[in-house]
Amino acid sequence: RHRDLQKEVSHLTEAEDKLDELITKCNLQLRLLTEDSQNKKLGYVKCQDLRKSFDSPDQLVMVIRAPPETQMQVSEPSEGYQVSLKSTRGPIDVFLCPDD
Amino acid sequence: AQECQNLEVERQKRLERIKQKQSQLQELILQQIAFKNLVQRNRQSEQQTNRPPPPNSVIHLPFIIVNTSKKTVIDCSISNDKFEYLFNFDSMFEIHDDIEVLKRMGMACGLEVGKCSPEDLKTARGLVPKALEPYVTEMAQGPINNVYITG
Amino acid sequence: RSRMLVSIGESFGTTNKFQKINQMVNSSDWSSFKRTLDLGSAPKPLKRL
Repeated sequence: RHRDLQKEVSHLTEAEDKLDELITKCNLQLRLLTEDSQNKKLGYVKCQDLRKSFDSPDQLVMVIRAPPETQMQVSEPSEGYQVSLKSTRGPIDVFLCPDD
Repeated sequence: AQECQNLEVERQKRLERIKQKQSQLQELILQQIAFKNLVQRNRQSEQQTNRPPPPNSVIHLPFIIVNTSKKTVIDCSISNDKFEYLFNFDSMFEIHDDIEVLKRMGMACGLEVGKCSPEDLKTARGLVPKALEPYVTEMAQGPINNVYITG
Repeated sequence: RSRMLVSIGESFGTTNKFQKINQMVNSSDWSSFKRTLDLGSAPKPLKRL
């Protein structure tokens, strides 16, 4: 039992190391992808994409574009929900996705 | 017996961590596929129309969306420099990030729900490095749940 | 008061970070409490012209 457990734990150690390596590589690939200037230009969705994604027509879709590290806080006071946005690196853009 | 017990604890901990890391890797693969698909789609449509879409009709990543019923009353205060916003909702709402929107647009080829057609699987495999292809194939059948033993 | 803080403005990397917030907003009894308020509240007397 001891020998089997030792063997399994060493296999799991190898598998975890491999996962760590793949996750690191994936994060790097994603960062390179999103920082590429061409991809930055082509990395957009259209308003109708948003409308299609939130199917019910009675939905209002508000879009928030914020600089990195903007803090969003959602609190639950007794009368309703409060959402606050605080940026330290630039203005925040908020707009409603227009109807079709 | 004591050593066996310690090894058993170690084994459980590693299995838990591997499970968590596999879902993290799965999410990263989905995001990579979704983003590449989005860029490809936009590139093709711009080539077809021979011009970029009007600036006020597109929303560049990164963004988040808040969707709520049109009946919801939203009270909004904005600081002059637009660095701070305060919203008060009088009804329920949902917040989603851009990746969630891309998934709903089908940009992740259905891998996020483990329903991927053979041609979508081919597309998805073509969008990731070789080392990740086995994971993509695995994801096409549902969430990854077996431990890839190296060697 | 329960509150949740999340950093926005970056894409990718993290998994669905709004799941907990959406659960809080959509599951708490505040919304059902609000609904009963709306239903239960007596109709406001119309202002005399």
